[in-house]
This record gives sequence, structure tokens and C-alpha cells, in this order.
Amino acid sequence: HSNGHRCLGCVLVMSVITQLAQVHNSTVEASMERLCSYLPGKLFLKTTCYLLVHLFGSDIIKLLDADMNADMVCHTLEFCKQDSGRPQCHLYPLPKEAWKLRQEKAKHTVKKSENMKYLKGG
Amino acid sequence: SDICSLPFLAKICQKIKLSIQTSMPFKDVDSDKYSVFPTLRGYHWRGRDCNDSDKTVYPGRRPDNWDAHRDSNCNGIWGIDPKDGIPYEKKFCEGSQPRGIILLGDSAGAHFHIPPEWLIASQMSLNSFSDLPTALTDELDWPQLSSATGFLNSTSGIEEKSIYLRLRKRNRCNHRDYQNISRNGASSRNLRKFIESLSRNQMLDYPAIVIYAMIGNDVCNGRADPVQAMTTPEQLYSNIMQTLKHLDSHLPKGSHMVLYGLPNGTFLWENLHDRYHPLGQLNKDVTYAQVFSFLSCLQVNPCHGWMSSNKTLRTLTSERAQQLSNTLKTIAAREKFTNFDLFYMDFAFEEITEEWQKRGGQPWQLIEPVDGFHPNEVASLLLTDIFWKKMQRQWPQVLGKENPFNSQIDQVFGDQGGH
Repeated sequence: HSNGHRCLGCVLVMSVITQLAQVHNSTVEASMERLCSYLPGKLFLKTTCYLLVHLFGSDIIKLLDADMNADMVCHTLEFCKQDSGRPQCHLYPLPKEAWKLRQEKAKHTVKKSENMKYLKGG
Repeated sequence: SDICSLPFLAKICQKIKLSIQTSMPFKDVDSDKYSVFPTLRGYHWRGRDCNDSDKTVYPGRRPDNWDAHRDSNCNGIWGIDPKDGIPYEKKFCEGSQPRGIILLGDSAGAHFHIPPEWLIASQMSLNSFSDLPTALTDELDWPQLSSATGFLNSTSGIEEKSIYLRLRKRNRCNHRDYQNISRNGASSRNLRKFIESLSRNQMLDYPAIVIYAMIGNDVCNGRADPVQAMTTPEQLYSNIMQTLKHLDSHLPKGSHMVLYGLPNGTFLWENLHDRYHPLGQLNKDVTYAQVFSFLSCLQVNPCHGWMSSNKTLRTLTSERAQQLSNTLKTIAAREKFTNFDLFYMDFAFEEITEEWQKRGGQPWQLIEPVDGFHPNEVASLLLTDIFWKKMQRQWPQVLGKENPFNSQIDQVFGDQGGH
């Protein structure tokens, strides 16, 4: 079930980042900074947070700025994967635009991303 | 990707993994299963060791030479009264029938809890995550606040106390004698994997009240077809008998054992499905029904049977839970053991709901808001109240006598060294 937990974790974190930006009327970048700043230093929590922002931050900013929701971001960054024969899992209501079309757009947004190449390289 | 692959962290990671796998304390110098460290199965889970370099000193043991010279059972009572030369332990505890509390439980017993302020952006601040390191090293459980073995005051403002604190109030000689042998995902099937972490010496220790409360995972799982993976009554019978035989060979004579039944979890869907999850409160866009469906789709739903829009499935799950509760009831009525007597108690969620409504609350307020599954602190403590009252009424011998020396112990030893 590790894939499921990874996807769940990603959607929760993306939701929090989006909502922090909304509540504080700030950018996605500021919202990620804010979330990391809230974490304690113990157990490398703050360090890990900043490391993740360093790794995925630019892609997350691009995707959320392109109006993608948490589900779409996590599918695009491949934290969520649709196994063959399984339904597309999503927490938020599906967008009016077809999922596949939207996902194509999202993938295009991060096409040149170094992190995506790194992730795809396993 | 794996922080534990760093050479300088490998050894400590190995120790932490072992502690989590075996449910034994991470820091336990004398290997007596009691620790001076709070988390990683330390004193949040069982009474704090008062000497971690001597394995003959630990909570719950009968005193060594009436603890005239040292506190061998860590209850904070030791030494000799200079007025008459009698050891305090003998004076205050002899004949008071001390006993410990041991919980064999699952995530509900360990008090699994994810604070909603970790997810609600509008409530987030610099202080929100201060407990995160503690929670992570306690497997997202909060046994120090649990209804059976909690030793801290409730954070929800409710006045009811844990069973341990009530037993301690009844007899201050019971101080620190608690063990929370619970694990997330525990059921009758996998208890054997960590029951060895229970510490009780038949010859040296005081008797204990053991509560078996595996209240969900025998019917709860995240499979697409959850019914197939549920424990059958026959399997439960066999699993429980194995557990009871094991306990009979480890518990001191005069112990008591209470088997808790399973709740009817249909209240989860009924009370939550159309309410907004903490993540959906800002934009009114995520209900619990959506969360349950998302978890099921990912196959990580902790209880697909009850956290489902499928009414037939919810009913089937409740029917199996009822059958399992009946099996536990039958075992309690029929089986006899040498070292403990056996009781059965319903998991009376309806009674708790009624009591909560009398106090002006709503049923949904009794469920953990983030996971939408576990009973929260209020529900657990209300359940403890029902447990305690039923014990006092029907089986008072389980709780033991009230110690007439409690106030004197308090005067001489104060907080008895804390928990």
C-alpha cells in the first residue's frame, strides 16, 4: 500500500500549501516557506521540508499557479499513479475540463523539469 | 530517499526500527522493558523506570524487603518511618491489594490522533507542530492521553480520568503500574507478534487488570472486498484462546481480564458522510464521503467496511462485528483460567453518544476529525466512565479496595516522583 500512502501524503501536503496561500493571500512559494518555518527543527523535520521545497518547489509553484489542484499536482509529480484497471483516485471534485486533457496540460507545464527527469529515472 | 541509508544514522535507525517492530522501549539499559525515555515505547507506554541500570527495579513488582532501602517497584513509596521504624511500603501498601492496568489494544487503545491544526491552514501557527516529533516517535499515538493508561490530564477539558489514574487514586500504591501494549492495526490475528512485549512476572509482580480491546481491525481493512479479509468467529475463538493461554502462563494469580466487544461502526458514515473534513472546511469542497472514497480508491482506507457509501457493506461489517462480539461473550462466560477470571463488556458507543448528547454535544464530535474513524479523547474517556461504573457495580473485586492511607502517602511522598 506504500503507493497509496505516498499519494495520500502528497495530496494532504499540497492541499495545506494551497490553503495557506489562500488564507494569507500569498504566493505558493511563500506558503511553502511558511509551512517549513512552522515545523520544529527536531528529527530533521525543518531541514527535510526545505529539502523537499528545493527539490519539488519550482514544479509545485508552476502547477499550482497554472490552477491545478492537489490531485492533479500529485498525479503530475507521480506521487499518485493510476494502476492499470484501477480507477483514477481523486480527493477533490473532478474539474469540468476532462481529466486527461488537464493532465496533459499539467505535464506540459513541467515538461522540462529536471526533477521530473530525475523522478522518471527512478 | 532513505535517510537511514546514511552511515552515521544506520545504527540508530536499526534500533528505532527494532523498537517499533517489537513494541519494546528504544532506550532500556537494563532490558527490564521499562524506560526513562518518554517516546519510542518508553514511559508514554508503560510506567517510568526509576532505575534503568537495575533490572530488578521496575513498576508493578512486589516490593523487595518492603522497599526499606530503595524503591524497587517505582511507586515512589520507600524508606523507613523514623517514628516507628516500619518501612513506609509495609505501612501504607501491605494488604491494600495493589494491581496494575495492562491494555492489549489497537490504535484506538493507543489513542491514535492527528491534530486538526496540522491540516487546517487558518489555524496553523508556529506552535501547531510543536508536538509533531513526539507524535512521530510514538507512531502517531498518544498513549499518555489514552483512556486506559493515560497519565496526563485531558486536553479536551473533559473531567473523566483514565483507568490508570482512577486505579491510582483508589490506591496510591498502584502508582506507575500501567502498560499500554497496543499497536496501530492490531487485531486478534497479529497480537501474538507483540504480546511478548508485555512485562509481568508471575512470581515477582502484583496481579493486573488486563483489558483486551481489539475493537475494529478484525472486521476493518482496506481491501476492495473487505468481507473476505475479515476474521471469522471460529478464527477469533482460536486466536483469543491462544492469547488467553499465553496470559495464563504469564499473569500473577488473582489477575482479572476484561474482553471488550466490537462497536457497531455504522455511526461513522451516518454521522460524518455529509460533513466537511478539516481539509474541506475552508472552501466547502471536501466531505468525509469524499475522503472515505479517496482512501478506498487508494486502498488505504482503515475500514472500507464501515467508511463506505455502500449500505449493504456497512451492514455486513456490523453483522460480522456482532458475531465476533458474541464469540468474545461466549468465551468470557464459558472458559476458566487458573490465574485470572474473565469478563465481557460491550463497546457501548450508543451509551456514550447518549451521555454526550445529554451534555449538549453532537455525536460527530466523538470521532477523530482528521481520520474520521477513531473514537476521540472525549469518547474514549466517556467509555472509561462507563467501564468504571459497571466494574464498581457488578465486579468491584476487579478494582480492589480503596487504600485508607492514600492521604498519608500524599503527605509523605507528594507526587511520588511523577509518572
